[in-house]
Amino acid sequence: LEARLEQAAMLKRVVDAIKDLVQDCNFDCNDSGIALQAMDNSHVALVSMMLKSESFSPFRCDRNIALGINLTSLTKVLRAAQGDDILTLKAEDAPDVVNLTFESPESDRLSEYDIKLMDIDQEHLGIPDTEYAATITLPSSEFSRITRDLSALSESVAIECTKEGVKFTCTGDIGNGSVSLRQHTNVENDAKSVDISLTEPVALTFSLKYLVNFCKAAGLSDRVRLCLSNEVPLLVEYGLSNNSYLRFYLAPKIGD
Amino acid sequence: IEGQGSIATFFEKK
Repeated sequence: LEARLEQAAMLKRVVDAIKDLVQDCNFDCNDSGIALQAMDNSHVALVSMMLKSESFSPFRCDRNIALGINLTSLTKVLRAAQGDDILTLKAEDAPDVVNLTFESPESDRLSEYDIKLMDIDQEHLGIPDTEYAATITLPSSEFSRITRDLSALSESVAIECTKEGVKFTCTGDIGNGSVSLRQHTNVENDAKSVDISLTEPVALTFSLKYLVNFCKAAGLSDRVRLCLSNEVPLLVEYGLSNNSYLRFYLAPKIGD
Repeated sequence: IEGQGSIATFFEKK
């Protein structure tokens, strides 16, 4: 494997966004790119990352390899990279280590690190293609704000989507709260628009602790997409350039 | 976690 990223910031942000949710992960490398799929310890959430080969330049992967990496270790090493450094990942066939180099674009500084790999026996889940009943695309900062504000009151949030809009509601010991958003097009800045596409009304309840955690990815993209269907996991997607993505799936709360 | 479904019940193991 040899994969060169123009900006180390992208990988730094991705790892930052998932390291509190998942610890030891396989980075599955093949000629289409680098993918990661991992459940959190309690098996409530699933992280699915895809960094397409087009996001790297150049990208070369002659044989499929799984790089088992501890994300705490990776974070320590990535801390040594500046955001605008050029980052290159390298691994040999049947590797013991993954090699990372950080090149400063404006000086002759080159740093090089090896991280020991782990043998990780991870369950792979098949994620079915789903036609979601409701898809909401909104500014990622807005979603972060909603989850943060409501998590101060309650452990869970009900998300209801109707043709009127989307409503986030919570009930806690001190009282209750809600935030409603309507479909809205911002003509001056499309990134601030709220788009809602709905085929049938949806109402689901989710743990806010996980949603707050997902929002650590907000720095990766101005926009976030929420996909919901009754009685299936919520998909929270942060799109990256070149069709790469960071997706989180969250199992709904049951009961009531 | 009480009342919390598991993701593994929705997605099948490969």
